[in-house]
Amino acid sequence: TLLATVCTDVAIDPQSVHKFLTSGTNKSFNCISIDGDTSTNDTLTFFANGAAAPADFQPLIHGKQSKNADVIAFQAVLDDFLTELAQLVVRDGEGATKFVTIRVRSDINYKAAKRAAVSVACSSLVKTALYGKDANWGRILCAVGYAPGIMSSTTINADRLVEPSRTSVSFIPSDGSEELRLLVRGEPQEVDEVRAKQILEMEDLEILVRLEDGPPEEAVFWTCDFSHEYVTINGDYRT
Amino acid sequence: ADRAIPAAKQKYVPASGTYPKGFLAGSAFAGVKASNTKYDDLALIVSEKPCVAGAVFTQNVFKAAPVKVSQGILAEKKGSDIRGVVVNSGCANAVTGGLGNDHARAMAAATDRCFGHDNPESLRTLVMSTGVIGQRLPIDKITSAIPKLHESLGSTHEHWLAAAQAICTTDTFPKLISRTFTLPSHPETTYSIAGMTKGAGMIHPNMA
Repeated sequence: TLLATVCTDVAIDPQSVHKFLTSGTNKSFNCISIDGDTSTNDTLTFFANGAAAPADFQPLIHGKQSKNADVIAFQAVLDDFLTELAQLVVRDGEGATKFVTIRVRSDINYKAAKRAAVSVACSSLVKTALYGKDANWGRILCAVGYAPGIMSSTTINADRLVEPSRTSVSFIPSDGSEELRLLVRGEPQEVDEVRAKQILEMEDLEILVRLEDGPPEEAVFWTCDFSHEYVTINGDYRT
Repeated sequence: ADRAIPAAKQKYVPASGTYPKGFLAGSAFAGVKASNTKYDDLALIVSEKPCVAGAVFTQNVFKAAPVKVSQGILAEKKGSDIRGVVVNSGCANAVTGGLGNDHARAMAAATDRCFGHDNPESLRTLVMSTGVIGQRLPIDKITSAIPKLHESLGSTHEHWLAAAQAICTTDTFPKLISRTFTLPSHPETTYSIAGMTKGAGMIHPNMA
Protein backbone atom coordinates (compact mmCIF):
# COMPACT_ATOMS: atom_id res chain seq x y z
CA THR A 1 0.00 0.00 0.00
CA LEU A 2 1.06 3.51 -0.80
CA LEU A 3 0.16 6.26 1.63
CA ALA A 4 1.35 9.86 1.45
CA THR A 5 0.62 13.17 3.15
CA VAL A 6 1.81 16.52 1.83
CA CYS A 7 1.39 19.84 3.65
CA THR A 8 2.13 23.40 2.58
CA ASP A 9 1.59 26.88 4.00
CA VAL A 10 0.58 28.38 0.63
CA ALA A 11 -3.04 29.57 0.26
CA ILE A 12 -4.99 27.57 -2.33
CA ASP A 13 -8.60 27.91 -3.43
CA PRO A 14 -10.48 24.78 -2.21
CA GLN A 15 -11.90 24.09 -5.67
CA SER A 16 -8.41 24.08 -7.16
CA VAL A 17 -6.70 21.59 -4.84
CA HIS A 18 -7.87 18.62 -6.83
CA LYS A 19 -6.54 19.99 -10.11
CA PHE A 20 -3.08 20.68 -8.64
CA LEU A 21 -3.03 17.26 -7.01
CA THR A 22 -4.27 15.29 -10.02
CA SER A 23 -1.77 16.94 -12.33
CA GLY A 24 1.10 16.28 -9.93
CA THR A 25 0.08 12.71 -9.08
CA ASN A 26 -0.24 11.70 -12.73
CA LYS A 27 3.43 12.54 -13.28
CA SER A 28 4.71 11.05 -10.02
CA PHE A 29 2.95 8.50 -7.83
CA ASN A 30 0.94 7.18 -10.78
CA CYS A 31 4.23 6.55 -12.60
CA ILE A 32 5.79 4.08 -10.19
CA SER A 33 5.49 0.35 -9.77
CA ILE A 34 7.26 -2.09 -7.51
CA ASP A 35 5.25 -5.23 -8.15
CA GLY A 36 2.26 -4.32 -10.33
CA ASP A 37 -0.23 -4.72 -7.45
CA THR A 38 -2.63 -1.82 -6.89
CA SER A 39 -3.68 -1.73 -3.26
CA THR A 40 -7.15 -1.32 -1.78
CA ASN A 41 -5.81 1.53 0.36
CA ASP A 42 -3.61 3.84 -1.74
CA THR A 43 -4.16 7.44 -0.67
CA LEU A 44 -2.35 10.74 -1.05
CA THR A 45 -3.71 13.49 1.20
CA PHE A 46 -2.83 17.14 0.71
CA PHE A 47 -3.30 20.11 3.02
CA ALA A 48 -2.78 23.83 2.40
CA ASN A 49 -3.34 26.21 5.31
CA GLY A 50 -2.13 29.56 3.92
CA ALA A 51 -0.19 30.24 7.14
CA ALA A 52 2.77 31.79 5.32
CA ALA A 53 0.76 33.81 2.80
CA PRO A 54 0.91 37.63 3.04
CA ALA A 55 -2.33 39.42 3.85
CA ASP A 56 -2.80 40.56 0.25
CA PHE A 57 -2.11 37.16 -1.32
CA GLN A 58 -4.90 35.75 -3.45
CA PRO A 59 -5.37 31.97 -2.99
CA LEU A 60 -4.11 30.09 -6.00
CA ILE A 61 -6.85 29.23 -8.49
CA HIS A 62 -6.05 26.50 -11.02
CA GLY A 63 -8.27 27.33 -13.99
CA LYS A 64 -8.34 25.56 -17.33
CA GLN A 65 -6.66 28.46 -19.08
CA SER A 66 -4.67 29.62 -16.12
CA LYS A 67 -1.45 31.35 -17.08
CA ASN A 68 -1.03 32.91 -13.65
CA ALA A 69 2.68 32.86 -12.89
CA ASP A 70 2.12 31.78 -9.28
CA VAL A 71 -0.09 28.86 -10.38
CA ILE A 72 2.48 27.70 -12.92
CA ALA A 73 5.29 28.05 -10.38
CA PHE A 74 3.44 26.20 -7.63
CA GLN A 75 2.44 23.37 -9.96
CA ALA A 76 6.10 22.96 -10.92
CA VAL A 77 7.14 22.87 -7.26
CA LEU A 78 4.44 20.33 -6.44
CA ASP A 79 5.23 18.12 -9.45
CA ASP A 80 8.92 18.01 -8.57
CA PHE A 81 8.21 17.44 -4.87
CA LEU A 82 5.78 14.59 -5.49
CA THR A 83 8.23 12.99 -7.92
CA GLU A 84 11.03 13.05 -5.36
CA LEU A 85 8.71 11.56 -2.73
CA ALA A 86 7.45 8.84 -5.11
CA GLN A 87 10.99 7.86 -6.09
CA LEU A 88 11.81 7.16 -2.42
CA VAL A 89 9.14 4.45 -2.47
CA VAL A 90 10.74 2.79 -5.48
CA ARG A 91 14.17 2.93 -3.83
CA ASP A 92 12.73 0.92 -0.94
CA GLY A 93 11.03 -1.71 -3.08
CA GLU A 94 10.94 -5.03 -1.25
CA GLY A 95 14.19 -6.85 -2.05
CA ALA A 96 15.17 -4.23 -4.62
CA THR A 97 18.80 -3.74 -5.61
CA LYS A 98 18.19 -1.36 -8.51
CA PHE A 99 16.39 1.92 -9.18
CA VAL A 100 15.22 1.87 -12.79
CA THR A 101 13.97 4.77 -14.89
CA ILE A 102 12.04 3.74 -17.99
CA ARG A 103 11.77 6.50 -20.54
CA VAL A 104 9.65 5.89 -23.63
CA ARG A 105 9.40 8.34 -26.50
CA SER A 106 6.56 8.03 -28.97
CA ASP A 107 5.49 10.40 -31.72
CA ILE A 108 1.90 9.15 -31.48
CA ASN A 109 0.85 10.43 -28.08
CA TYR A 110 1.71 10.34 -24.37
CA LYS A 111 -0.73 7.49 -23.74
CA ALA A 112 1.06 5.23 -26.20
CA ALA A 113 4.39 6.02 -24.57
CA LYS A 114 3.03 5.42 -21.07
CA ARG A 115 1.42 2.09 -21.96
CA ALA A 116 4.75 0.84 -23.22
CA ALA A 117 6.58 2.14 -20.15
CA VAL A 118 4.10 0.48 -17.75
CA SER A 119 4.37 -2.81 -19.61
CA VAL A 120 8.16 -2.82 -19.31
CA ALA A 121 8.00 -1.81 -15.63
CA CYS A 122 5.61 -4.64 -14.77
CA SER A 123 7.41 -7.39 -16.68
CA SER A 124 8.71 -10.03 -14.26
CA LEU A 125 11.17 -11.16 -16.90
CA VAL A 126 12.60 -7.66 -17.41
CA LYS A 127 12.88 -7.12 -13.66
CA THR A 128 14.55 -10.46 -12.97
CA ALA A 129 17.02 -9.84 -15.79
CA LEU A 130 17.90 -6.51 -14.19
CA TYR A 131 18.41 -8.26 -10.86
CA GLY A 132 20.70 -10.70 -12.65
CA LYS A 133 22.50 -7.77 -14.30
CA ASP A 134 21.78 -9.21 -17.73
CA ALA A 135 21.46 -6.78 -20.65
CA ASN A 136 18.39 -8.65 -21.89
CA TRP A 137 16.87 -6.07 -24.24
CA GLY A 138 14.79 -8.78 -25.88
CA ARG A 139 12.54 -8.97 -22.84
CA ILE A 140 12.19 -5.18 -22.85
CA LEU A 141 11.10 -5.22 -26.47
CA CYS A 142 8.75 -8.12 -25.86
CA ALA A 143 7.04 -6.18 -23.07
CA VAL A 144 6.62 -3.15 -25.35
CA GLY A 145 5.09 -5.38 -27.98
CA TYR A 146 2.37 -6.84 -25.75
CA ALA A 147 1.45 -3.61 -23.96
CA PRO A 148 -2.33 -3.08 -23.74
CA GLY A 149 -3.62 -1.21 -26.72
CA ILE A 150 -0.61 -2.15 -28.78
CA MET A 151 -1.58 -5.77 -29.49
CA SER A 152 -5.27 -4.91 -29.75
CA SER A 153 -6.47 -3.85 -33.18
CA THR A 154 -10.07 -2.97 -32.39
CA THR A 155 -10.33 0.79 -31.94
CA ILE A 156 -6.69 1.71 -32.31
CA ASN A 157 -4.47 1.26 -35.33
CA ALA A 158 -2.12 -0.99 -33.40
CA ASP A 159 0.43 -1.21 -36.16
CA ARG A 160 0.91 2.54 -35.99
CA LEU A 161 1.59 2.68 -32.24
CA VAL A 162 4.75 0.58 -32.47
CA GLU A 163 6.62 -0.11 -35.65
CA PRO A 164 9.46 -2.57 -35.15
CA SER A 165 11.59 -0.90 -37.81
CA ARG A 166 11.43 2.40 -35.88
CA THR A 167 12.07 0.97 -32.42
CA SER A 168 15.32 1.50 -30.56
CA VAL A 169 16.41 0.47 -27.05
CA SER A 170 19.35 1.85 -25.08
CA PHE A 171 20.71 1.73 -21.56
CA ILE A 172 21.61 5.16 -20.21
CA PRO A 173 24.24 4.95 -17.46
CA SER A 174 23.56 6.95 -14.32
CA ASP A 175 27.10 8.36 -14.26
CA GLY A 176 26.51 10.45 -17.39
CA SER A 177 28.74 8.32 -19.57
CA GLU A 178 27.88 7.27 -23.09
CA GLU A 179 24.57 5.58 -23.93
CA LEU A 180 24.78 1.85 -24.70
CA ARG A 181 22.73 1.19 -27.81
CA LEU A 182 21.25 -2.31 -27.81
CA LEU A 183 18.76 -2.07 -30.68
CA VAL A 184 18.68 0.67 -33.30
CA ARG A 185 15.63 1.03 -35.52
CA GLY A 186 14.83 -2.65 -35.28
CA GLU A 187 18.40 -3.87 -35.82
CA PRO A 188 20.24 -5.56 -32.92
CA GLN A 189 23.65 -4.06 -32.16
CA GLU A 190 26.91 -5.76 -31.30
CA VAL A 191 26.85 -5.23 -27.54
CA ASP A 192 30.08 -4.56 -25.67
CA GLU A 193 29.60 -7.09 -22.86
CA VAL A 194 32.17 -5.43 -20.62
CA ARG A 195 30.46 -2.07 -20.99
CA ALA A 196 27.04 -3.63 -20.39
CA LYS A 197 28.34 -5.26 -17.21
CA GLN A 198 29.75 -1.91 -15.96
CA ILE A 199 26.40 -0.21 -16.51
CA LEU A 200 24.38 -2.98 -14.88
CA GLU A 201 26.61 -3.00 -11.80
CA MET A 202 25.36 0.50 -10.96
CA GLU A 203 22.37 0.82 -8.64
CA ASP A 204 20.63 3.35 -10.91
CA LEU A 205 19.85 2.61 -14.53
CA GLU A 206 17.77 4.22 -17.27
CA ILE A 207 16.16 2.24 -20.07
CA LEU A 208 15.37 4.43 -23.07
CA VAL A 209 12.89 3.12 -25.64
CA ARG A 210 12.42 5.18 -28.76
CA LEU A 211 9.31 4.47 -30.83
CA GLU A 212 9.48 7.58 -32.92
CA ASP A 213 10.71 9.50 -35.87
CA GLY A 214 8.91 12.76 -35.31
CA PRO A 215 8.76 15.08 -32.29
CA PRO A 216 8.13 12.75 -29.38
CA GLU A 217 5.81 12.63 -26.44
CA GLU A 218 7.70 11.19 -23.52
CA ALA A 219 6.51 9.02 -20.63
CA VAL A 220 8.76 8.38 -17.64
CA PHE A 221 8.09 5.55 -15.22
CA TRP A 222 10.10 4.29 -12.27
CA THR A 223 10.47 0.74 -11.01
CA CYS A 224 12.95 -1.59 -9.34
CA ASP A 225 14.29 -5.06 -10.01
CA PHE A 226 12.73 -8.31 -8.84
CA SER A 227 14.92 -10.38 -6.52
CA HIS A 228 14.83 -13.59 -4.47
CA GLU A 229 14.39 -11.35 -1.44
CA TYR A 230 11.03 -10.08 -2.74
CA VAL A 231 9.76 -13.66 -2.83
CA THR A 232 11.15 -14.36 0.66
CA ILE A 233 9.60 -11.23 2.16
CA ASN A 234 6.18 -11.95 0.69
CA GLY A 235 6.28 -15.68 1.19
CA ASP A 236 7.12 -15.16 4.85
CA TYR A 237 4.48 -12.45 5.34
CA ARG A 238 1.86 -13.76 7.72
CA THR A 239 -1.72 -12.58 7.80
CA ALA B 1 11.38 -6.97 13.96
CA ASP B 2 14.59 -4.97 14.03
CA ARG B 3 13.94 -1.46 12.74
CA ALA B 4 17.56 -0.44 12.19
CA ILE B 5 17.90 1.42 8.90
CA PRO B 6 20.21 -0.42 6.48
CA ALA B 7 23.48 1.44 5.90
CA ALA B 8 22.75 1.85 2.19
CA LYS B 9 19.41 3.57 2.93
CA GLN B 10 20.55 5.99 5.62
CA LYS B 11 21.41 8.63 3.04
CA TYR B 12 17.67 8.95 2.26
CA VAL B 13 16.70 9.84 5.83
CA PRO B 14 17.02 13.58 6.44
CA ALA B 15 18.79 14.87 9.55
CA SER B 16 16.77 18.09 9.47
CA GLY B 17 13.93 19.79 7.61
CA THR B 18 11.98 22.99 7.01
CA TYR B 19 8.35 22.46 7.83
CA PRO B 20 5.29 24.49 6.80
CA LYS B 21 3.96 26.97 9.33
CA GLY B 22 0.95 25.97 11.34
CA PHE B 23 1.29 22.20 10.89
CA LEU B 24 2.01 19.67 13.63
CA ALA B 25 2.95 16.00 13.47
CA GLY B 26 3.19 13.22 16.01
CA SER B 27 3.07 9.49 16.70
CA ALA B 28 1.97 7.06 19.38
CA PHE B 29 1.78 3.34 20.15
CA ALA B 30 -1.56 1.54 19.99
CA GLY B 31 -0.51 -2.07 19.36
CA VAL B 32 -2.62 -2.54 16.24
CA LYS B 33 -0.80 -5.71 15.20
CA ALA B 34 -0.35 -8.31 17.92
CA SER B 35 3.28 -8.91 16.95
CA ASN B 36 4.15 -5.24 17.48
CA THR B 37 4.67 -4.53 21.15
CA LYS B 38 6.87 -1.47 21.05
CA TYR B 39 6.95 0.60 17.84
CA ASP B 40 4.62 3.53 17.31
CA ASP B 41 1.88 2.60 14.85
CA LEU B 42 -0.33 5.67 14.91
CA ALA B 43 0.50 9.01 13.27
CA LEU B 44 -1.26 12.34 13.15
CA ILE B 45 -0.57 15.30 10.89
CA VAL B 46 -2.75 18.36 11.49
CA SER B 47 -3.09 22.03 10.78
CA GLU B 48 -3.42 24.16 13.90
CA LYS B 49 -6.33 25.85 12.16
CA PRO B 50 -8.66 23.81 9.91
CA CYS B 51 -7.62 24.26 6.30
CA VAL B 52 -8.12 23.43 2.65
CA ALA B 53 -7.54 19.79 1.77
CA GLY B 54 -7.79 17.26 -1.02
CA ALA B 55 -6.79 13.72 -1.79
CA VAL B 56 -6.45 11.14 -4.51
CA PHE B 57 -7.39 7.55 -3.88
CA THR B 58 -6.97 4.05 -5.21
CA GLN B 59 -9.26 3.01 -8.05
CA ASN B 60 -9.22 -0.61 -6.85
CA VAL B 61 -12.86 -1.75 -6.74
CA PHE B 62 -12.40 -3.02 -3.17
CA LYS B 63 -11.76 0.39 -1.65
CA ALA B 64 -10.79 0.11 2.00
CA ALA B 65 -12.98 1.65 4.70
CA PRO B 66 -10.61 4.58 5.39
CA VAL B 67 -10.65 5.39 1.66
CA LYS B 68 -14.45 5.47 1.51
CA VAL B 69 -14.75 7.44 4.73
CA SER B 70 -12.12 9.99 3.71
CA GLN B 71 -13.76 10.45 0.31
CA GLY B 72 -17.04 11.07 2.08
CA ILE B 73 -15.52 13.63 4.46
CA LEU B 74 -13.91 15.60 1.64
CA ALA B 75 -17.14 15.58 -0.35
CA GLU B 76 -19.21 16.69 2.62
CA LYS B 77 -16.79 19.48 3.60
CA LYS B 78 -16.13 20.45 -0.05
CA GLY B 79 -12.41 20.45 0.66
CA SER B 80 -12.53 23.12 3.37
CA ASP B 81 -12.42 23.17 7.15
CA ILE B 82 -10.37 19.98 7.39
CA ARG B 83 -8.08 19.43 10.37
CA GLY B 84 -5.67 16.78 9.16
CA VAL B 85 -5.18 13.05 8.84
CA VAL B 86 -4.90 10.19 11.34
CA VAL B 87 -3.04 7.09 10.17
CA ASN B 88 -2.57 3.60 11.54
CA SER B 89 -0.21 0.91 10.38
CA GLY B 90 -0.60 -2.78 11.15
CA CYS B 91 -4.05 -3.29 9.65
CA ALA B 92 -5.54 -2.00 6.39
CA ASN B 93 -9.18 -2.02 7.57
CA ALA B 94 -10.02 -3.23 4.07
CA VAL B 95 -12.82 -5.63 3.10
CA THR B 96 -14.17 -5.27 6.63
CA GLY B 97 -17.80 -4.51 5.84
CA GLY B 98 -20.01 -1.98 7.57
CA LEU B 99 -18.17 -2.34 10.85
CA GLY B 100 -14.95 -1.36 9.09
CA ASN B 101 -16.56 1.87 7.93
CA ASP B 102 -17.74 2.52 11.50
CA HIS B 103 -14.21 1.98 12.79
CA ALA B 104 -12.72 4.40 10.27
CA ARG B 105 -15.28 7.01 11.30
CA ALA B 106 -14.51 6.30 14.96
CA MET B 107 -10.83 7.11 14.33
CA ALA B 108 -11.79 10.41 12.71
CA ALA B 109 -14.28 11.25 15.45
CA ALA B 110 -11.84 10.47 18.27
CA THR B 111 -9.27 12.74 16.64
CA ASP B 112 -11.83 15.53 16.13
CA ARG B 113 -12.73 15.42 19.84
CA CYS B 114 -9.11 16.14 20.76
CA PHE B 115 -9.57 19.48 19.01
CA GLY B 116 -12.90 20.28 20.63
CA HIS B 117 -15.01 19.22 17.65
CA ASP B 118 -17.66 16.64 18.52
CA ASN B 119 -19.97 16.14 15.55
CA PRO B 120 -19.82 12.65 14.04
CA GLU B 121 -22.09 13.85 11.20
CA SER B 122 -19.50 16.37 10.06
CA LEU B 123 -16.06 14.90 10.55
CA ARG B 124 -12.94 17.00 9.99
CA THR B 125 -10.13 14.45 10.10
CA LEU B 126 -9.22 12.21 7.18
CA VAL B 127 -8.21 8.60 7.83
CA MET B 128 -5.59 6.32 6.29
CA SER B 129 -4.70 2.74 7.18
CA THR B 130 -2.15 0.22 5.97
CA GLY B 131 -1.47 -3.41 6.74
CA VAL B 132 -3.17 -6.77 6.28
CA ILE B 133 -6.36 -6.82 4.20
CA GLY B 134 -9.45 -8.52 5.61
CA GLN B 135 -8.84 -8.06 9.31
CA ARG B 136 -10.77 -5.75 11.60
CA LEU B 137 -9.09 -2.95 13.53
CA PRO B 138 -8.62 -3.30 17.30
CA ILE B 139 -10.58 -0.08 17.47
CA ASP B 140 -10.61 0.27 21.26
CA LYS B 141 -6.82 0.18 21.34
CA ILE B 142 -6.69 2.85 18.63
CA THR B 143 -9.28 5.23 20.07
CA SER B 144 -7.68 4.89 23.52
CA ALA B 145 -4.33 5.88 22.07
CA ILE B 146 -5.56 8.87 20.08
CA PRO B 147 -5.50 11.31 23.05
CA LYS B 148 -1.86 10.28 23.61
CA LEU B 149 -1.28 10.87 19.91
CA HIS B 150 -2.72 14.37 20.27
CA GLU B 151 -0.38 15.07 23.20
CA SER B 152 2.59 13.92 21.11
CA LEU B 153 2.13 16.64 18.47
CA GLY B 154 4.92 19.07 17.72
CA SER B 155 6.58 20.97 14.91
CA THR B 156 10.16 19.77 15.15
CA HIS B 157 11.94 17.59 12.63
CA GLU B 158 11.87 14.75 15.15
CA HIS B 159 8.06 14.93 15.37
CA TRP B 160 7.71 14.71 11.59
CA LEU B 161 10.23 11.88 11.35
CA ALA B 162 8.49 9.92 14.11
CA ALA B 163 5.19 10.24 12.23
CA ALA B 164 6.87 9.08 9.01
CA GLN B 165 8.25 6.06 10.85
CA ALA B 166 4.92 5.19 12.49
CA ILE B 167 3.13 4.74 9.14
CA CYS B 168 5.72 2.25 7.83
CA THR B 169 4.99 -1.43 7.30
CA THR B 170 7.62 -3.36 5.31
CA ASP B 171 9.57 -0.18 4.60
CA THR B 172 13.23 -0.23 5.63
CA PHE B 173 13.42 3.53 6.21
CA PRO B 174 11.02 6.42 6.94
CA LYS B 175 10.37 8.59 3.88
CA LEU B 176 10.19 12.30 4.64
CA ILE B 177 11.20 15.34 2.60
CA SER B 178 10.74 19.07 2.92
CA ARG B 179 11.76 22.18 1.07
CA THR B 180 11.16 25.91 0.77
CA PHE B 181 10.15 27.89 -2.30
CA THR B 182 8.93 31.31 -3.41
CA LEU B 183 6.25 32.45 -5.84
CA PRO B 184 6.69 35.20 -8.46
CA SER B 185 4.02 37.52 -7.05
CA HIS B 186 5.75 37.83 -3.64
CA PRO B 187 9.39 36.79 -4.03
CA GLU B 188 10.15 38.03 -0.51
CA THR B 189 7.81 35.41 1.01
CA THR B 190 9.22 31.97 1.71
CA TYR B 191 6.78 29.06 1.67
CA SER B 192 7.41 25.50 2.79
CA ILE B 193 6.18 22.13 1.68
CA ALA B 194 6.72 18.85 3.53
CA GLY B 195 5.62 15.33 2.82
CA MET B 196 5.90 11.79 4.01
CA THR B 197 5.11 8.53 2.27
CA LYS B 198 5.29 4.81 2.86
CA GLY B 199 5.26 1.70 0.77
CA ALA B 200 7.64 -1.02 -0.35
CA GLY B 201 5.32 -3.75 -1.62
CA MET B 202 1.85 -3.87 -3.22
CA ILE B 203 2.85 -0.74 -5.06
CA HIS B 204 1.36 0.19 -8.41
CA PRO B 205 -0.68 3.29 -7.62
CA ASN B 206 -3.35 4.45 -10.01
CA MET B 207 -4.93 7.17 -7.90
CA ALA B 208 -7.66 9.57 -8.87
